[in-house]
Amino acid sequence: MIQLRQLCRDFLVGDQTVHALDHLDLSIDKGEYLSVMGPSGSGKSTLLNMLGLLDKPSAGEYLLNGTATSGLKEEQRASLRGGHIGFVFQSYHLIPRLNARENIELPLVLAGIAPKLRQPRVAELLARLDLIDRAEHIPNQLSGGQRQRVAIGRAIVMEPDLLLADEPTGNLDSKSGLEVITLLEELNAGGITLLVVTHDENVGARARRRLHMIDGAISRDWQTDSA
Amino acid sequence: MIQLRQLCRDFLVGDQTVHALDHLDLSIDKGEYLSVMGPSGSGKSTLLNMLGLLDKPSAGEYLLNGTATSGLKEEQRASLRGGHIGFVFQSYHLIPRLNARENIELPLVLAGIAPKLRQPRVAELLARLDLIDRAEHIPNQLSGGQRQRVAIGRAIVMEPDLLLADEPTGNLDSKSGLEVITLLEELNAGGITLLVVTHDENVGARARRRLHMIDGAISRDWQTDSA
Ligand SMILES: Nc1ncnc2c1ncn2[C@@H]1O[C@H](COP(=O)(O)OP(=O)(O)OP(=O)(O)O)[C@@H](O)[C@H]1O
Ligand SMILES: Nc1ncnc2c1ncn2[C@@H]1O[C@H](COP(=O)(O)OP(=O)(O)OP(=O)(O)O)[C@@H](O)[C@H]1O
Ligand SMILES: [Mg+2]
Ligand SMILES: [Mg+2]
Repeated sequence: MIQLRQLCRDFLVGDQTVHALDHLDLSIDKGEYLSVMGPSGSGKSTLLNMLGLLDKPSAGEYLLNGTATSGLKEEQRASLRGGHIGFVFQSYHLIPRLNARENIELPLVLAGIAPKLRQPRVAELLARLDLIDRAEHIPNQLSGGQRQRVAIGRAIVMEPDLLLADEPTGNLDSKSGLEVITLLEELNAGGITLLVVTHDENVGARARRRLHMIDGAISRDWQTDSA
Repeated sequence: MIQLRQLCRDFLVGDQTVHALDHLDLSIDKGEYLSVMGPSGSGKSTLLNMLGLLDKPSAGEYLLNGTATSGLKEEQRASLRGGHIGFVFQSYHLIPRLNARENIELPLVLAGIAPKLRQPRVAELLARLDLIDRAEHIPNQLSGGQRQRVAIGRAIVMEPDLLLADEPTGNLDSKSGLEVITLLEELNAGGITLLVVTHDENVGARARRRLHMIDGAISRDWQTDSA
């Protein structure tokens, strides 16, 4: 489903070049469940932004279902992102003037789905994410972990083919964190390809396949015996 | 040093009232080292905002060094915050147009401290926080964990009497997280009163005194045998 070949992403800051991704190779099949761990600054978010078509490589290639993404126009990238890729951002990026329910519902609205069809799906997610009592709160009326759960809801409401979660439990207590990971794993069991970036070894160890990154490259790539 | 008496903080959202802090009592002596844990939404950030004079109670009293803070004017509150209280925010609140060095330096600049005196202090912190290579990056050119470390640097650069850290290691790998907690504990060993809100049991267990919060109140308050 996904092939990254000698992928590079450089950032220029003043006269310094940061090699955020450094000749990275990676293959991911449909339906896989991977975790990605590594030191702060090792390139995990940059890798996820690349996979999510939010960023473009400086060199190398990203093939998505056999298509070379470098050849795609911006509308094609946007259409792939909107319809097929769900992204939980490390810093959430919620819409400040929309409440929890509206933030979660937004991808469905943008996809033109009718209110009657949206409502039950959003209600189910609000319940699963323990947000029913906070559905009408806007982001600055929510705790850090509540905002994180809204970001997760928005990423999964369209049941995307590919779900990219950047540290989805970092602001959650262990019980809420477990509920979230369980929910993401259910989606994976239903066929969604799942990548979870995390700093939590307990979370990382649950994946069937694990990656470690150092300095913009994959230093280890192994299968676990997780079910 | 700190006394909270029957402290309440209510938020009104539509016709619903959220009791974010619910008749909370707490005494903290100078130089103590406490950790605060509890479920997402239990009131930890609200408690810290109260202690940091960023928010006011709906009822009850907060006595700081014997002074009733409810009687203070806004300039007195701002002066206490600027001079005596360091705050690591759960969502960092960095200044977008200032780079890492400038964000860390900002409290010293606001305090009127001369460049010659600022420079060595900031350089030392950049080194301790492993940010020397990123000193000229602005926040959107930094990883999540790098931003978190800048927020920590800014909170401690004035060596405040009271240091309030809201989930300071949530976006850090275990090695960077340990470096940060060690740095905060050194400041506490030097006399600074330290409160750390965390979801990480390993971090919470290091404090000499631990609080658990549930539904806006302190459910457990105990001394550990941490050195
Ligand atoms: N827009 C940018 N401009 C310059 N440098 C950048 C930019 N974005 C990221 N970087 C740098 O690239 C490196 C990788 O960043 P990335 O955000 O991918 O790290 P990460 O592994 O997600 O870290 P963390 O665990 O702290 O979130 C970092 O050293 C960062 O400073
Ligand atoms: N400005 C506000 N308006 C309305 N409700 C609020 C506001 N700020 C916080 N709350 C509510 O008060 C409760 C406590 O929030 P707080 O941010 O203190 O929780 P927390 O313990 O820090 O949670 P987390 O671990 O998720 O960061 C939450 O249920 C939240 O929804
Ligand atoms: Mg990151
Ligand atoms: Mg909080």
